[in-house]
Amino acid sequence: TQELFHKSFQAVARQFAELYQELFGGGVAQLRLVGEGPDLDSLGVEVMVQPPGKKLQHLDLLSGGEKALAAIALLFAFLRERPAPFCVLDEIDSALDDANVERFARLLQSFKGRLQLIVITHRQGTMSAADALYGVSMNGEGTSQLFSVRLADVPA
Amino acid sequence: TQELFHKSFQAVARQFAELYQELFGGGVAQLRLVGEGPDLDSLGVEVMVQPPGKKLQHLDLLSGGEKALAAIALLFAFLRERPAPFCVLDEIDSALDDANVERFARLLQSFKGRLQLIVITHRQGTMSAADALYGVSMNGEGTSQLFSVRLADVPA
Amino acid sequence: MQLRKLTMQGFKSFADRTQIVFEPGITAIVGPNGSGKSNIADAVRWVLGEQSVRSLRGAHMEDVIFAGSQGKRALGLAEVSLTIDNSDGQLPVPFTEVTVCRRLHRSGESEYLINQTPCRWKDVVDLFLDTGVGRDAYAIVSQGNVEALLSASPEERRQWFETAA
Amino acid sequence: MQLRKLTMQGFKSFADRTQIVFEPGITAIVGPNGSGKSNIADAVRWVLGEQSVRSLRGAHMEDVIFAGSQGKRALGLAEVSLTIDNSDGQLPVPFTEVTVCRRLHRSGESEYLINQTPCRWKDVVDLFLDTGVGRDAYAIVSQGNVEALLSASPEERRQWFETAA
Ligand SMILES: Nc1ncnc2c1ncn2[C@@H]1O[C@H](COP(=O)(O)OP(=O)(O)OP(=O)(O)O)[C@@H](O)[C@H]1O
Ligand SMILES: Nc1ncnc2c1ncn2[C@@H]1O[C@H](COP(=O)(O)OP(=O)(O)OP(=O)(O)O)[C@@H](O)[C@H]1O
Ligand SMILES: [Mg+2]
Ligand SMILES: [Mg+2]
Repeated sequence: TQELFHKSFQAVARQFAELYQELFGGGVAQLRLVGEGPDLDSLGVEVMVQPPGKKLQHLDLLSGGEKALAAIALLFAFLRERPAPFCVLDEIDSALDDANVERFARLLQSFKGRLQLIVITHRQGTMSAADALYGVSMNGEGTSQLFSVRLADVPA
Repeated sequence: TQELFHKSFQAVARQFAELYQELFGGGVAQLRLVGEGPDLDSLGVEVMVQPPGKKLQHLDLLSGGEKALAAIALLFAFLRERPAPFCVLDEIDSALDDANVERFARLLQSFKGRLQLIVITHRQGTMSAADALYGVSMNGEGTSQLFSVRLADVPA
Repeated sequence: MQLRKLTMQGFKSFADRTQIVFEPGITAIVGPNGSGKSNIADAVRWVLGEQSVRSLRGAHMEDVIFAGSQGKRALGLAEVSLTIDNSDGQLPVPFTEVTVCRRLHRSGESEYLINQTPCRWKDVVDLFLDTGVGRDAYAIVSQGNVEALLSASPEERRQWFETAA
Repeated sequence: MQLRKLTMQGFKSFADRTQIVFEPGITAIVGPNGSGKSNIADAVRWVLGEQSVRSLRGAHMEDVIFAGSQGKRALGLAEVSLTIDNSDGQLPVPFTEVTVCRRLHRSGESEYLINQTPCRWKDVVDLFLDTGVGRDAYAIVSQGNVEALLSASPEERRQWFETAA
């Protein structure tokens, strides 16, 4: 399984670097193996990212939105390499600015066909990427009810 | 100082209950002293909230936005009772839906003469409550620069 | 494997029987704060066999049963069913459609069913074992958790690769 | 007491001298992810005497000094000044305008000044002691921290009341 581990690691690392550049419009992202090896238990995975125009940073110095977007790139790198049939994402776009919400929406659309995506959001940009939209609300009794929203009704 | 503590506690608790109702359009919020007392060190402060239409809840069961809004009510209850000259708020509106962003913006405006508010945000509703708007961006060298935005330019 | 529909009754704020039909592409769920969106994500996590009360945002497992509201009394049973199109045969069962159901009674008794047939918790977990949607996979990202992928320890990150391998 | 202006140079991503003028009412700061908004909040926290590196999102205090970018070399000094209108006399100094300045050299040497006069860290902290904007007050809420007010322990919450008393 060591063989398999290294093969999968390389593949995800490649996807991460690619998706990061797509989402940030440039910059560099790397996954590095640290530790003595070869025993898998002694290994760890380091994440290094460099937003466009900046120096390679310690993850803590990144801004809230830069961290969220880098995490999204890592998540979708996994989903590309090891596709799950579906994915539920609960407001992962809340720290993003409007331009990055658009990039995130385009990323979602590029994954259509690979897996089903169920996305909970308050952001217009993300909503407009959806094929189907459900609204949830509290009714007069204090319980949740669901209604399907026709996409034509969403404000542009 | 025990006398003073209890007086300040009662005042903040009253403000919290009032601001919570204002922000949620109803519901109940309470601060309760727990512990044996009378020694201050043995006391703690419990927060109980009940969103409109619901039962009194354990804080953990609240939704992300309900928690953020309740925390905002508590923060501004303190600011009412013990006014600080200014307050810096960094994206405290990111979990709120659009209707609650509007309520938050109205709350900010109601505090205008009491203290200076410096609010970092991505939400339109909050921006439109501002008297002055500054934009920050990364220039070609990868460093931050500031420019003042005339309020007339903000998209409605 | 495609999700077809999710049915909830007595689960958290979904007191009445509620059904959500999933599209093959992107389904967005929107609504005001506190309306029940994250409860839907919790329902999916729960029906797949989640045992950790913390990750369902409660103090006890009974916290998933509708606890009452101003307009409705508390219920004694939470039930969630997830119907999956298995025409590609990814799930190791001889059915083209698979419905997994989980119930919890206020007494603490819990039930699992696959296509109406009672089974054990382990059968549900085994069903999804190699599909990537098992309990600890990255397929369900809870609210506020997206950055956890980055802030995990190097060892934790390595473990994702092992499940991914 | 009213904030007049904040000047930063060599502080985090603000390599060049940058000034922000505050209005009496509400000043909103907007901009893309990673552009430097939270660095402004950090600058205010830092000039008021913040000593905790963690709450400035760094690993060492030197992390507040501009570390360079693709277009500019790293600098050796971070400097932030905050000018306050003290015509109401709330700050215990005989000036109607007070400017607090903090510097950090890459050598580790740090300087504090009140109206151009060198002073100690303690003098800056004492200046703001009873105003509610001291280092641990609730007057600066960092990104992602709003819910910390609710999730603090009962004892921690009690302590806010004590400072508020
Ligand atoms: N000492 C330093 N030298 C140079 N750049 C720095 C330094 N410290 C932080 N930065 C940069 O500042 C950026 C983060 O800025 P900040 O956190 O203020 O962004 P923000 O505008 O708040 O973004 P968001 O909307 O995502 O929260 C990081 O990209 C980091 O590279
Ligand atoms: N067992 C239960 N019985 C009744 N109501 C419950 C139960 N568990 C949770 N709730 C209610 O569900 C609500 C939270 O729902 P949820 O977290 O899904 O909201 P949300 O739509 O995700 O909101 P946000 O946009 O703020 O994240 C809470 O107000 C809580 O009262
Ligand atoms: Mg939610
Ligand atoms: Mg920020």
